[in-house]
Amino acid sequence: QYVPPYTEDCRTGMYPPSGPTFKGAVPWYTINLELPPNKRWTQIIADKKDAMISLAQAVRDLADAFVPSGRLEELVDKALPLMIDTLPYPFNEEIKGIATASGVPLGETLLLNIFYEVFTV
Amino acid sequence: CTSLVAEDPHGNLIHARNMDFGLFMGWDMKNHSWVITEKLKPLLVNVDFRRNNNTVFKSTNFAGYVGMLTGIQPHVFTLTMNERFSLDGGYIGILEWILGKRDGMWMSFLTRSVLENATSYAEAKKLLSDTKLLAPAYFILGGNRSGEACIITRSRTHNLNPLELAVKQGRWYVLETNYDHWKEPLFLDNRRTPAMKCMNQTTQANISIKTVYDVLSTKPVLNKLTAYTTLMEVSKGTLESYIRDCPSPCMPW
Repeated sequence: QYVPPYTEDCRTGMYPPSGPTFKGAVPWYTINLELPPNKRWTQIIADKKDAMISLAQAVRDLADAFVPSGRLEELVDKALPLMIDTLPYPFNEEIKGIATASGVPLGETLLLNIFYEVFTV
Repeated sequence: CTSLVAEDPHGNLIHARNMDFGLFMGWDMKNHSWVITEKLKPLLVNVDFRRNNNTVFKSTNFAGYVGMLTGIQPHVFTLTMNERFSLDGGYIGILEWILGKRDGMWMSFLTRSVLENATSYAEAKKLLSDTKLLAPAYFILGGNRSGEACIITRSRTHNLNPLELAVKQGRWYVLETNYDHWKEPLFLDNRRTPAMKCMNQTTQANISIKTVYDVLSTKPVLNKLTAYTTLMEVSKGTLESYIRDCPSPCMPW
């Protein structure tokens, strides 16, 4: 159907995934739960650091588009880190470890982790 | 999102989902795509969480996000969550948290705790149904025995109108998008009807990982917000995930 909602006949023979709707398989990693929480994600973040910085920048650009004064960004960078130690263990320590490993400011890393609660409205 | 759990004629449960995320977060006019959705795709990882060198659970995650949206405790249960929009949304829960009322749980931390600590389908179901939350949500849970699958519709405080698999009554699958199952979906965003049409057309006799992937590849179940598709088979303990794209023409949501 070439008008919205672009409904189509039920697909068949799509598996194994290939073709234009398939962009790649998701890579596997192991996390050792016996490691201190702030070290658990280090390997993954080392591999995905650039992508994480790029996502944080995109979120920053969006925030600037909505609030051009930069106040929203300031609020995230200054106020949100105050919340980190109220979060339950070990999640607070894992988030701190991710912020350190990625170089993304703690407030922005925390925002990414509470995106769900923020956007359910 | 679209999540489903289906039971095949041998009593095996297949749990699958499309993860849709990034609505209204910047539209890329040149590439006809959502900015945040595209930025999330390179962050996708499957993670095998281990303790004493044994798998505790497996999940599909966005790197940097410590909560869980999709996971399996092999041979025990499978879990996905879908976003539930509400005016009594998570921002109220966050405000309460900031003001010191901290008896609710962050949604994705709860799912992570359940995947890590629950020892049975029944325990997982109880925790997801009864724990007070900061935001409303849909939890789609599958077990490892015939008839073990349900949709848990959560307000911040209550489990509303749970829906269970009932094979003897002909309900051999449960399917959830982003609307309460007892209400009609928004007419502008009806992925439930096309998904159910494809499931019914497939029939229980032919349901498998392959045919479920077909259902989740059909527009508008697959749409511009779809970041990944996950397929899980609890009896085998398998989880496989694929990064998706929806070439135009394709619904933005």
